[in-house]
Amino acid sequence: HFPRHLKWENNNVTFRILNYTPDLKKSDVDRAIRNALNVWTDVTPLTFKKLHEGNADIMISFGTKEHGDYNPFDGPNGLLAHAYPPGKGIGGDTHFDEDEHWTKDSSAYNLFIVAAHELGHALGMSHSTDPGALMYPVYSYASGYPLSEDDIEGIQALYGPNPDPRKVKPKPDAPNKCDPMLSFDAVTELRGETIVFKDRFYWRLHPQMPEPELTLIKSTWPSIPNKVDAAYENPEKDQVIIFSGIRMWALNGYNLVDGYPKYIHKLGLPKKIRKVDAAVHIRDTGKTLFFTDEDYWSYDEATGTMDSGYPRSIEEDFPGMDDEIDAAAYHYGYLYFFHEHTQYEYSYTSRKVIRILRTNSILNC
Amino acid sequence: LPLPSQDNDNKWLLAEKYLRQFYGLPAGLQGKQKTSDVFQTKIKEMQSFFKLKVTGNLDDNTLELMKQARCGVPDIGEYN
Repeated sequence: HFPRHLKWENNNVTFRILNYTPDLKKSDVDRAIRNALNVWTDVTPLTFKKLHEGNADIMISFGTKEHGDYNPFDGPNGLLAHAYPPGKGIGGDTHFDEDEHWTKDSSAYNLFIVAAHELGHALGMSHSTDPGALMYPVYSYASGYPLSEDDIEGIQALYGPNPDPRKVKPKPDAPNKCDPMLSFDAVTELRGETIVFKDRFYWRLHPQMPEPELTLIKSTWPSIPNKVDAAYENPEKDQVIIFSGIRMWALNGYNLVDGYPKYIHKLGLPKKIRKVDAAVHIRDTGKTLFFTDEDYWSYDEATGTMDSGYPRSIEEDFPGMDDEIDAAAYHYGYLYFFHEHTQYEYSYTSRKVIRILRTNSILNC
Repeated sequence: LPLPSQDNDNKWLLAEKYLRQFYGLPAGLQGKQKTSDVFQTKIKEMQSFFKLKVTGNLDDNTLELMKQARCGVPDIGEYN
């Protein structure tokens, strides 16, 4: 919240759109603003009435550089928009930088998402430190329901809940990397970095970066689902393969490879397999192991075929590993199996678990 | 302090503008408290907000974040 928990004293708030961006049809702008307001009415008793003349509580406009409030915009990128906390005069007013390119999709800055964020300010919300929250200050495109639990908690602290709430599915808060019970969805290398997938996010570990960097999956790869089951890097092809459900995507660096997604069954997995739990490429053998429930498969990257004689039992071939596997990684002859909050360091040569660690020890916790 | 190279200059200017806009870095000299102290304090505030490692230094992570498109409302304090 802003200092003094500024809010509108009256739940019936008025708004007016003073001008329009040429980037979108007028009706698209109207719809984006209305949908952005609806995001907040869904979870509060607030109502918004549109005025076509006179002074409204929230005056919405598009402008460039110095546009009349001594808080100038800065041309393309950088500052996208700003809004003022509830109050008289400029209070509640919401300004968009016309030097940006405004769109209805993820190809440039999505007006609906930025409007929902700015209108949060116009209602009394300040910025959130949760990278998955709508009120996080840095722009990121995300499809689906925009509010996180953090956003809802904040706005309801000001206005209370909606008396007859529409069923909404808020996004869970960002994972806490040092939560001792933290589990991973997938782990892979990517050109010397380590990528750890968890919920809608991924951590990026780089040898020269002191801290893992948490980012929304969709802000880097908008077309990849919000949930990754498994991932591995094939260094020979310089590709990372990402699995979600029965589909897989290939990345070349941070770019998506054309022709994907493909079905995982193209690898030779039978149709009854609907999800890959974990995948790991063994650089020394050129094989990639796919873990599904209690079994695992061996895929020969050179021939592009599944090895015969699989699936085999994880427990039999990897003594000590009698749990299902969430994620797997391979470094210098050691396999690292992740299951819930425990990481098992398995020696491939001596064929046994030689160390047990916390899953999030790789996140400097 | 060593004389900053041109690139360094740009980084400092970007950081100074960012911290002034979003973290209330005061303009001008600060009297008793050296400018670099205030600057470092504000960098720490920003690093803490974004859950970066709080070093007070203008490291790559911090600079990279300062370059990202964002909302013009400050991250802390009053906006008027």
